[in-house]
Amino acid sequence: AVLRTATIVGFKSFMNKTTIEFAPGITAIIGPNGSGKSVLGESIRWVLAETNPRHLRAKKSEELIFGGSETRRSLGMAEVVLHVDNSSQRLPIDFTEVEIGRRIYRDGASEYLVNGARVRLRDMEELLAGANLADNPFTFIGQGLVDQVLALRPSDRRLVIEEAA
Amino acid sequence: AVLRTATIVGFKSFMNKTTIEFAPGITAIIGPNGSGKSVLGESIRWVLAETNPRHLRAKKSEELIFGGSETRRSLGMAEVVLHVDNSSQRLPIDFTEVEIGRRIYRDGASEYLVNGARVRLRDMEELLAGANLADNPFTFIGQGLVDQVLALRPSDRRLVIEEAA
Amino acid sequence: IAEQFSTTLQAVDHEFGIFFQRLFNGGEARLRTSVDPEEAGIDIVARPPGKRIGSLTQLSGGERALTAVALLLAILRVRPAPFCVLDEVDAALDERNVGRFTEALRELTDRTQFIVITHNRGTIEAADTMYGVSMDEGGVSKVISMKLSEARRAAGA
Amino acid sequence: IAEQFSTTLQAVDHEFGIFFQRLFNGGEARLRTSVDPEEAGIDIVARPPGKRIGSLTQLSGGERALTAVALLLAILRVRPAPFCVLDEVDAALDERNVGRFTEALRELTDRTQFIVITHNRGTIEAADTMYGVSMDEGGVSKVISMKLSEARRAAGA
Ligand SMILES: Nc1ncnc2c1ncn2[C@@H]1O[C@H](COP(=O)(O)OP(=O)(O)OP(=O)(O)O)[C@@H](O)[C@H]1O
Ligand SMILES: Nc1ncnc2c1ncn2[C@@H]1O[C@H](COP(=O)(O)OP(=O)(O)OP(=O)(O)O)[C@@H](O)[C@H]1O
Ligand SMILES: [Mg+2]
Ligand SMILES: [Mg+2]
Repeated sequence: AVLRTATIVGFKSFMNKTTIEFAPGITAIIGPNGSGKSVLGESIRWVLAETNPRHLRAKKSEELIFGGSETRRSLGMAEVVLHVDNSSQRLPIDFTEVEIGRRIYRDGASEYLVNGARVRLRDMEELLAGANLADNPFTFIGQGLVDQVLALRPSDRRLVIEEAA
Repeated sequence: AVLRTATIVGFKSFMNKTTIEFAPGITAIIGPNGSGKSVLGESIRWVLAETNPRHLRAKKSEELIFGGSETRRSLGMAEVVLHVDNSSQRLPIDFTEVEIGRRIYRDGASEYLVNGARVRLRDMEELLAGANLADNPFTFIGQGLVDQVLALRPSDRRLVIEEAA
Repeated sequence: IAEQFSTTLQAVDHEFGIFFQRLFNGGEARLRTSVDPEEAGIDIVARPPGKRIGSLTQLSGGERALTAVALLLAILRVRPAPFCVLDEVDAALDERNVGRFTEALRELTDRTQFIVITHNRGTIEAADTMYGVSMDEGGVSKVISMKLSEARRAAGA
Repeated sequence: IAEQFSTTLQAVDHEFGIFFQRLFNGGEARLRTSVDPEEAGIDIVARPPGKRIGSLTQLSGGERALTAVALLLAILRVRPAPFCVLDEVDAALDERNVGRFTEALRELTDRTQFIVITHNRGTIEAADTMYGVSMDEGGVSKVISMKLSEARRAAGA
């Protein structure tokens, strides 16, 4: 699965619809403190079925929706859609182009979408697991995690690496 | 108390006698990873009666003595001496120039020295307390501590700031 | 701010608010007694300019670092220490915030000597003196005093 | 390395040793089963070039970061993920180590896309594409795609 584009709207500080295109190789994301770089990373983590809000610096899912600012009102929904090239068939699904989407509403309702069709969380996790994208502790690495890899209690570390097996 | 010079020998990676002179204002310490910048900071912390080896990345005090390398043998003693201008009398002692020293030996023996004379740990702490230098949680700030200030359980934070009182 | 706060804490709260606004060029921050009645304590409330109030965990990495710096400097203002060693506290700051950080340090240099360990060019630019530390192949550290101008040339600043 | 290690772990151990030596230009590192018989686990042993073996806590900030990177890359080599988001993992690295870090990333780009959030000019230099993120006064984030050459000019690289 090769990341093609991510379309984000209403997710945290990305109030307006934003699309970014990914290229092969190394993509650098730069910008001032507090501009939204980590939020961009979190949006991808979230659409890939991250179920623990604390991994996204939130106490509850509702905090993932644009909450307004001094001069803007909050929104009612957050949505992220990832467009993936699946010609390598890493995702166990019979399409060469796959759109993975997720939405959440203020009332807590949430949806998972594959190519526009709603699926259950379980189906999404199964799909992603095939490409080593489900719950993979090595896909999102933050500053804390660099130390975390080294500081894990050895018993955790074995689980962590075995998880990769 | 104004920091004039620090003389370090045998403390961690500073095998050879090293003297640095401090100026007023802002002194920058630069250099490659692993060169000894943090060790320099730790040497000052240590000579100011830091009693917890874990604040110096050591499990026991013995690890503070130069432990040798692939091509050098270990040493038997570590010593740091701080030369301080006391014309402001911030240190409650009747000298305008004060040398604060500390030594440790492999067998665990350790010495505190004021102007070359041995003193007890308690005397050293009392002297430093006068200049707000004893056990002051705000004199040595590391990367972890920046977060630590914000992440302290509120009850700790109150103690921490009250300590400054 | 609650009367439970000692005079010291009130002074720190006051300075914290001021330093925060200087470092963030706006916004507001204060200390307040912890909501938890059992655990007497202090909470930090911080709102960068233009944003709504949230918890500290929602701040970005650089915003958290800058907020911690504001609190540290407030404490140093109220209870000066003769010197302060800062070990790479600027690592998460962008270029503009490094500038604000060093200007804020400058305000306290009348009472406090700062020893700043850094890899950051902006911080190096702001320093009065510089030491270079290096390690030889034998695992032994040594220090070179660098005239500031040649240090800046070496750092490519 | 103990037979308790699965084939996966043995492969990761092997790659870890190789990446470590490349990132540190020498030295050695390996995984080994934890000494504690109760808690089956893994310890990391790492020795930068010229230094003696010590515990991980004795490594410098940058050495710890680089060691963690070596382990991460070893895992990505053995179990490639289609992409990996690295959020400011280069913050503690000096200029030369940033270069080694980006070269090591380059080795894995045949199987993995890297999205690297960074303030570091060396990392920006090594990137193939760049996005700038900014926030307006209304607290709303937006993204600008920057041609690499103009991005480098902006970063003053
Ligand atoms: N639900 C939300 N609604 C609106 N804004 C939000 C929401 N959640 C977080 N934010 C804002 O988004 C910003 C977080 O940005 P982010 O953490 O991505 O910054 P960054 O670019 O990574 O900065 P740094 O370089 O300091 O790490 C914060 O200022 C926060 O106020
Ligand atoms: N007792 C000791 N004897 C000899 N060397 C030691 C001793 N304790 C620590 N060291 C070495 O000193 C080095 C630590 O240096 P230090 O932490 O000061 O690096 P640094 O300049 O701060 O680097 P960074 O930029 O990565 O933070 C380590 O490489 C460590 O091996
Ligand atoms: Mg961030
Ligand atoms: Mg260091």
